[in-house]
Amino acid sequence: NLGDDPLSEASLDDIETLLLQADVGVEATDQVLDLLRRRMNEAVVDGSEAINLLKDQLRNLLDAPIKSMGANPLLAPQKGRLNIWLMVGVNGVGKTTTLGKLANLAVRSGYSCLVAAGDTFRAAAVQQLQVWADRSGVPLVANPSANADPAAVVFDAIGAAQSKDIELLLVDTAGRLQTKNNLMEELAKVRRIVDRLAPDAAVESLLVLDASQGQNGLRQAMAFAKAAGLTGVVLTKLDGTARGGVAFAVASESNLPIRFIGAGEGLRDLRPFNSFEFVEALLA
Amino acid sequence: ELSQRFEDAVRGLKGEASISEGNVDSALKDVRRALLDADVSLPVVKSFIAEVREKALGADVVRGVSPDQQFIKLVHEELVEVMGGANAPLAKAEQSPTVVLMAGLQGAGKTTATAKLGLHLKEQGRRALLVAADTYRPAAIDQLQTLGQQIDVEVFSLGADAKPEAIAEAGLAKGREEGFDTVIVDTAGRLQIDTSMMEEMVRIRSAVAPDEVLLVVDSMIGQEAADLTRSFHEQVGITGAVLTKMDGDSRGGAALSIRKVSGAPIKFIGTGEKVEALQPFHPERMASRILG
Ligand SMILES: Nc1nc2c(ncn2[C@@H]2O[C@H](COP(=O)(O)OP(=O)(O)OP(=O)(O)O)[C@@H](O)[C@H]2O)c(=O)[nH]1
Ligand SMILES: Nc1nc2c(ncn2[C@@H]2O[C@H](COP(=O)(O)OP(=O)(O)OP(=O)(O)O)[C@@H](O)[C@H]2O)c(=O)[nH]1
Ligand SMILES: [Mg+2]
Ligand SMILES: [Mg+2]
Repeated sequence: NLGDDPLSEASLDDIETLLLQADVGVEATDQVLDLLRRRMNEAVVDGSEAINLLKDQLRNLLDAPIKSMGANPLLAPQKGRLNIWLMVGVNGVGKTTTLGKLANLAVRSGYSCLVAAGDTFRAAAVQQLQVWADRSGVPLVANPSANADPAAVVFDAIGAAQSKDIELLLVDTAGRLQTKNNLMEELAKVRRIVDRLAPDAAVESLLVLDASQGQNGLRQAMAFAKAAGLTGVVLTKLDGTARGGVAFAVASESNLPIRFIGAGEGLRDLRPFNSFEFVEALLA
Repeated sequence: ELSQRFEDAVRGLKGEASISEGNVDSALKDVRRALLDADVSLPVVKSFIAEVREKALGADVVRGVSPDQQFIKLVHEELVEVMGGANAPLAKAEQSPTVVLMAGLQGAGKTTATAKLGLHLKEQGRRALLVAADTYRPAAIDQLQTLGQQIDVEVFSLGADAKPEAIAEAGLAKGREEGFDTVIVDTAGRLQIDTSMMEEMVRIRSAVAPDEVLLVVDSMIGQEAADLTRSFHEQVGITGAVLTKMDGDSRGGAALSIRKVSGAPIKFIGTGEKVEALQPFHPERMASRILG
C-alpha cells in the first residue's frame, strides 16, 4: 500500500509506524519523516518516488561510516600479517556464536586462525567456545584456572599467534553491561594489551548487537567505543522478527560500520552486511 | 531523556485551571514519545495513552493539586495498575513437585534464571531439581551443571543426544520419586516464528504439565516484546515472566508490553550475572524506571 498513492500525512503515519516498530527509535524516525515531509510540502511526491526517497535516506545513514572512513565495505583479514579481532558486547547477544562462525569463514577462506577464550568468568564459557573451535578445526588458547585474568589469556594467545604466524586471532570476551565500570575497565585493559603486544597487527574491535534489542543499543555503542576502541558492529539474530532498526542510530551517532549480519545459530549463518538488503528487509 | 520529556509533557499543563481536551493531547504526545523511548511496544503505547486520556479528562478537579501534578500522578498510577499492583510469587502446586518451565528467546537469561530460582527456593527451605533440557546450544548442559554445583542444587539431564521432552519427563519422574518439591526445566532459546521449535516447546509442556510457565525476557528488548509475548502466550501459555539484566540502564518498557499482551505478571527480575542476583518484581519501581 505504501507507494500506491502520492506521499501524504496518512502515508507518513504508516511510515512512522513501520520505522518505530522496527526499533528505529523516535528521534531517528522523526528525522526521516521531516525530510519526507519537507519534500511533500515542496511538490507532489508520487508513491514510488517516496519509497525510493525513504530507502535512499536509510541506506545513506548506514553507508555513511564506511564512506567517511574511505574504508573497504567488505571486511576481511589482511593476508600475510597478524589480524586480531575482538568480539565485545553485553550479555547474551551472540559474541561466542559469531566468533565460531567467523573462525569457520576464516578457515574456508584459507586463513590460518586461532581462537582465544577471553571469557574467564561465565559458567561453561570456555567449553562452549571449544565446541565452536572444534567445528572448524581451529585451536583454542584458554586458561583452565578458575576466574583467570582475561588479560593473561589474551597475552598468551597473542604470543602463540605471533610464534605460529597466525593470520587471524579471534578473541572472545565476557558479556558485560556498559553500566559496570569495573568490567568496562577490564575490557579497556584487554584492548591496551592487544595494542601493546601486537602494535603491528591489524586490529578490529567488533561490537556485537542483538537485533531484538531496542534503544539501549546506542548507549552500548557509545560506552564500548570508549573502552574498547570499536571499529565495527555485528548485528545478530536477524533471522527473528526483529528488524534491527537501532542500527541507524548506532551508525549515525557512533559512526561505526556494520560489518556482518548473524542470521541463525548454525556455522554458516553469518554474512557480510549489505545496506541495500538490510533496508529492503526493514521495509518489507 | 525520559524524565525531561515527561517534564516537558506536563509543562503544557502548568498554569492551566484543569486538564481539558484543549491541553491534554499535547501532554499525551510527549508521554507517547517517552514510552517509545523506553521500548514499550507501539500498540501497547497507543492503548495505554487512550486509557490515560479517558481517565485524565474524566478526573475530578482536585483542590490544591495543579493539573500538571495530577497528570503525572495519573500516568504513574495507571502504569502501576497495568503492571499488576502487588507482587506475584512463584507458583506452588498443592501436590509436590511444583513444575516450572522456562521459555524465551536466545540469550535472554533462561539458564541463569533457572539456577537463580533454584537458589531462591533453597533459601526458602525448599528443595529444587534443575532439569537441563537444552540439547542444542554447545555446553548448555555443562553451563547449568556448573551453576548447580556452585549453589549445591542438583541438576538432572539425559545429555544432548536425548530429546528435550524426554529429558523433561525423566526429570519430573526423578523429582517425584526423590521428593523434590520443585522441578525447574531449562529449555533452549527459540524464535517465536520457528514453527518446529515452538511445536517442541508445546511437546515439552505436555510432557510435564507445568504449574508455572515463565517467559524469560531480556529487559533491553525492543518493540518485539509484544509480538514475542503474544506468540508464546498463544502457543504455549505463559503464567509469569522474568525480566533479566535489570542491572543495566535499559528502561525496560517490555514490562508493560508483557503484562498488557498476556495478562501474566512479571514475577522476578534479574539484577546481575551472579546466581544471587534475583529479586521479586515491584510494579511501582518499574513504573518509575519506565517513566525515568
Ligand atoms: N536465532 C539466532 N540465535 C543466535 C544468533 N547468534 C547467536 N544466537 C544464539 O544466542 C544465544 C547466545 O549466544 P552466545 O554466543 O552465547 O552469546 P554471547 O554474547 O557470547 O553471550 P555471553 O558470553 O553470555 O555474554 C545462543 O543460544 C546462540 O545460539 C543468531 O544470529 N540468530
Ligand atoms: N548482567 C546480567 N547478566 C545476566 C542476567 N541474567 C543473565 N545474564 C547473563 O546473560 C547471558 C545469557 O544468559 P543465559 O542464562 O546463558 O541465557 P539463556 O537464555 O539461557 O541463553 P540460551 O540458552 O542461549 O537461549 C549470560 O552472560 C548471563 O550471565 C542479569 O540479570 N544481569
Ligand atoms: Mg559468550
Ligand atoms: Mg540457556
